[in-house]
This record gives sequence, structure tokens and C-alpha cells, in this order.
Amino acid sequence: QVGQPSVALLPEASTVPLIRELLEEAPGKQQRKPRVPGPPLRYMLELYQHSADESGHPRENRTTGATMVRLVRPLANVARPLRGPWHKQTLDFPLRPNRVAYQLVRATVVYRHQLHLAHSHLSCHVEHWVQKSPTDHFPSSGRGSSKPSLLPEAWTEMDITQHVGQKLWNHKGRRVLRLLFLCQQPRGSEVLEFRWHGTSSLDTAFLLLYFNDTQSVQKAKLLPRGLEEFTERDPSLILRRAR
Amino acid sequence: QAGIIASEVPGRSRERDGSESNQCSLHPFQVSFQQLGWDHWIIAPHLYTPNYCKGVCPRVLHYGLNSPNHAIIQNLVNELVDQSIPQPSCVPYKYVPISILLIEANGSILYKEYEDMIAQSCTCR
Repeated sequence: QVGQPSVALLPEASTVPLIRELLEEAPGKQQRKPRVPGPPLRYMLELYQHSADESGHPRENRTTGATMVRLVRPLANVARPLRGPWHKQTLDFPLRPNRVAYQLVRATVVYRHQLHLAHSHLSCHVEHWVQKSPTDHFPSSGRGSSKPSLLPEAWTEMDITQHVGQKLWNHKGRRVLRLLFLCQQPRGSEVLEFRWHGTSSLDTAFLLLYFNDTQSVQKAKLLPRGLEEFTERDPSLILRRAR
Repeated sequence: QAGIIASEVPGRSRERDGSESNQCSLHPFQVSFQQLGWDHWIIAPHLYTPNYCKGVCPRVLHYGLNSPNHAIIQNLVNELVDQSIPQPSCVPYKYVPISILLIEANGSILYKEYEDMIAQSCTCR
């Protein structure tokens, strides 16, 4: 109906890719736009501006290396205050089952490596969660920890592609990726008893999952290079030859 | 008959198909995601230019229309054999993608490139 604001999606339309995704991804009209805190939204807006112009055309020189990037925020929980110089927060990231159409090409966790709590400033890093006490750390200053220009000063991006990998990925139903966010007071400083006042996990870390749409990957392979260039350059040449 | 068609004075076919200006061509068109009722989950871009193709398909289809040989035949059939068979339609030929930043129902934020969202050229088919 003209003037009807929301898209009345026909049931059979769900076979059309975009409409099917609208049905799956778009929060219902009645649902308010979920509130998204500062850093994650700022990060994704920066990523968007680096990847597309103001009309939404993807830039030729974009560096995401993926046709889809999902920022996943951890389930809200608050750290358990601990005694001594260490503070530990468990981060649970809900993972959706992967749709066949997308291939995971990279996974990173972005976290604050510096936290200012009470009158002290903590240095933090992320480890993957294991049943027993955390022994093997992610190399907190090693491979994969990069500081892409998108990140504000106190944030670091850590590659965890192997960790997320297939084992967590192809199971049906909901999966949770559990990581540990550990902070330590500076050595030698007076051990302060902290309460992580409201420092919920929503503000300390988020997951970035980079996907490629396998169809577009397939399409790129279908046309051997020569023919693709040929059709790109002057499609009417093919027609003329056929004539 | 081929000779007659080839020597066709373009103007005559235009008489039948109307003036040059209403021949099949690309028309710019811009909407906001609010008008589409999607603004509650799309963060960027605000405006979207899908464009559209409109116009008649003249009997002698010029090269710029990237039309297949079948379109020329269909035009001839419509004119010489059976008028109930329609002339070819003016439809998009090439598309380009668009990048969208959106919020999913569970609060995740998604950057995604959607293929075939903007018409870039037209054809008669």
C-alpha cells in the first residue's frame, strides 16, 4: 500500500536473498533500535567510512578483506572482584551457526589493554578460557596484536581466528565463545581492593568476525580471467562475434 | 526483408516508438531507508540510489543497449508476425553493490556488502 512505512514482506518473497535476510536480520519494526554503547558503534562507523563512500558504494581500496564484518558484543556480566593484583572477567560471546553462504576468513577480539579504575590504571589482556586456571596466555604482546588506525589509543585487536575456527563454528544451534579478560595492577603499587563499578563486559571487549560471501567468491572463480576482462571491456564485441 | 530493415531510416522507427527522449535509458532515483521503513535497523548510509530503467525499445536496437540478438527478433515478430507478442522490455543490465551498516536484533553490528543493489546500465530484453 502506498505510504505504508514498513515493507510488507510476502511469504514467498523469502526466497529472494535480501528479503530472506531482512526477515532474519532486521529487528522487528515494533522493536526499538537496540542501544549500542560508544566504542563498538564508533569502531564500526570508522570501519564503514574506510570501506564505503557516503552513498554506500564500496571503495576500491577497502582493506577489510571481507564482504561482511560482524561485531559481536559479550553477554552482559560484571567482573567478580578478586583479591590481590589480578582482576578477572569472563567474556561470553554468543556465536550464531554459520550459514553455508558465508566463509569465516578472520576472527579478532578487540579489548581495552588499559583500564582506569578508582585511582589506578590497570594493564589488561585476553586469554582463551580453559577449565583449569589460565596458564597459557594469548601472546599479549605477540602475533596478531595490532593497533589498526581505527582503534582509539587504549584498545588492541588480537587475532583469534585459529581459536574460533571450525571447531566452534559448524555445530548447529547456539555456541558461546568464552574468553578471559585479565587486568593487573602495576607492579609494586599498593594492592587496592577494587569494585568494578559498572564496568560491565560490554565496555571492555568485543569480537569481530570477518566473512566472505561464498557466492561472490564462486562467481569470481567461474569466469576465467581472460573472458572476464573481455566482457568487462566491451560486451558488444561478444555480440558482434556471435552475429 | 533484411535489406529494408538495414536501410531503415532511424526517424521512421522513432515515429512508431516515439521521440528519442523516451527510448530505454537509466533514470536516477534516490530514497531514504526511512521511506522504505528500514531506518530502525540501518545505521548507514542514510540515502540509497537504486536508479531504474524506463523507455521503449526501438525496433533497431542501438549498440549501447547491450541487447541480445533475441531482442531484435522479438521486435520483428511483434511488428511483422504477431502484435500480441510484446516488444522487448527495458530492464537493468549491470548492477553495483552497496555497503550497509546495520544493527541486528541481538544487538550485534554488521557491515555488509549487498550485491546488485544499484542499477548501473539498461538493456532491452
